[in-house]
Amino acid sequence: IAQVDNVSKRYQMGDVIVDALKNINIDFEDGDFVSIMGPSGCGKSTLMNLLGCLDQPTEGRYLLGGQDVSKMEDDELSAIRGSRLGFVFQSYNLIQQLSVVENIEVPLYYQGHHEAESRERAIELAEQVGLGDRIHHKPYELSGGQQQRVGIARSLANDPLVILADEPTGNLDSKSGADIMNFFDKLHDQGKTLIMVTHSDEMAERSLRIIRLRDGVIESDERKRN
Amino acid sequence: IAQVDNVSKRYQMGDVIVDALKNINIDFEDGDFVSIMGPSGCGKSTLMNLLGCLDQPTEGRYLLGGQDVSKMEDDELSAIRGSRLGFVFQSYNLIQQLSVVENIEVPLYYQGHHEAESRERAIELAEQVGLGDRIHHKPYELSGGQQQRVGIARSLANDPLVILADEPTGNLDSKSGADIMNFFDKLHDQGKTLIMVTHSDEMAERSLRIIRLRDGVIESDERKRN
Ligand SMILES: Nc1ncnc2c1ncn2[C@@H]1O[C@H](COP(=O)(O)OP(=O)(O)OP(=O)(O)O)[C@@H](O)[C@H]1O
Ligand SMILES: Nc1ncnc2c1ncn2[C@@H]1O[C@H](COP(=O)(O)OP(=O)(O)OP(=O)(O)O)[C@@H](O)[C@H]1O
Ligand SMILES: [Mg+2]
Ligand SMILES: [Mg+2]
Repeated sequence: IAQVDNVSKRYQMGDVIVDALKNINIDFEDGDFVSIMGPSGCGKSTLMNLLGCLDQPTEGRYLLGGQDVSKMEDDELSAIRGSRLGFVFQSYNLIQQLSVVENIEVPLYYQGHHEAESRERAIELAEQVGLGDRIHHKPYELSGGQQQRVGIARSLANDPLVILADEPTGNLDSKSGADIMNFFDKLHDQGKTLIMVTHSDEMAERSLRIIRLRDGVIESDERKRN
Repeated sequence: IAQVDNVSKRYQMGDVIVDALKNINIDFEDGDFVSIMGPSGCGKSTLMNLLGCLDQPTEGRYLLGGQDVSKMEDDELSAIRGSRLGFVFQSYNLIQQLSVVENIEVPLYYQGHHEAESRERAIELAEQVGLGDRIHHKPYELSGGQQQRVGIARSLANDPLVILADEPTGNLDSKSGADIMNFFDKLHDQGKTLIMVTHSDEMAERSLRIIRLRDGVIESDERKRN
């Protein structure tokens, strides 16, 4: 479903060069459930941004459904981002002026859905992440973990095929984190592909494949035996 | 060193009332090393904001060094915040236009230190949290865990007596998290008081006392036996 083909990502700031990713090769299968782990600063979010079409590699290619993303037209790319991919950001990226339910609705609005139908779906998603009693709160009126959960709900608004979640449980206690993982299990059973960055071995244990990065390269890529 | 005396915190939004904290009583001793744990949304950050003099209770009193904080003059309060308390925020709160080393220097600047001396101290702190090779990066050029570590370094700039850290290792892998805890152990050995919110049992195990909150009330408050 997605292929990372000898991808590298380099940042150049004056004379300083940071090689955030070096020669990364990964094939993601349809319906996969993958955890990406590794030390702080090793390139996980950089990789997620490439997978989510939010950034381009410096070298190599990223293929989505067999097509080279860098060769796609702008509107084709935003159609994919809007309806096929759901992205949960490490730093939430919520819109401060909008309430919880309005934040969740944003992707639906961009896909042209009717108001009543969007509102109903957004409320249902808020309840599924345990925020049914916070739907009119603004982000600054929520705890860190609650904001994280709004980000998770928003990523699911358009019922995407692929969910990319960058540390979805980093600010959650182990019970709330387990609730989110139960929810992810259900989505996986529905046939979705889940790719998740996590620092928690407990959460990673629940996925089917663990890719470990270190200093911008793949250290190991192991599938669980059933 | 600090006393929470029957404190409550209520948020009112229209007809909705959220009782974030209810009748909290805690005595913090000089040189204490405390972990505060509990489910997402149970009131931990709200309590930390009160302890850090960033917010006031709705009822009850908060005493710092025996004095009621709500009765203090503005300049006395900012002297305390500037030099006696170090605060690590759950969402980092870094200044995007300043580099890592400039961000760490901000509290020193407010306390009127000389430039050369501030710069030297800030660089040393950056090295102590593993960011010696990132000192000129801006926050958006850092990973999530790196930004979290800048927040930790900044909280130590003025060598405070009390360090309040709201989920300091939430975005760190277990090795980087352990490095930060080693660093906190050293600070504790120097006589500092550390009060830390964490979701990680592993990190909490390393403190001397664990306070568990649930729905705005204290569920348990246990000191480790030596
Ligand atoms: N300004 C506000 N107005 C209304 N409610 C608020 C406000 N700030 C926080 N709350 C509510 O108060 C409760 C406690 O929030 P707090 O941030 O202290 O939780 P927390 O324990 O730190 O959670 P987490 O582990 O998710 O960070 C939450 O339910 C939140 O929705
Ligand atoms: N815009 C940028 N310019 C320069 N360097 C950058 C930029 N963005 C990221 N980096 C560097 O690239 C490296 C990888 O960053 P990335 O955010 O992918 O790490 P990460 O694995 O997600 O870490 P964490 O677990 O802390 O979130 C880091 O060392 C970071 O300093
Ligand atoms: Mg990251
Ligand atoms: Mg919090």
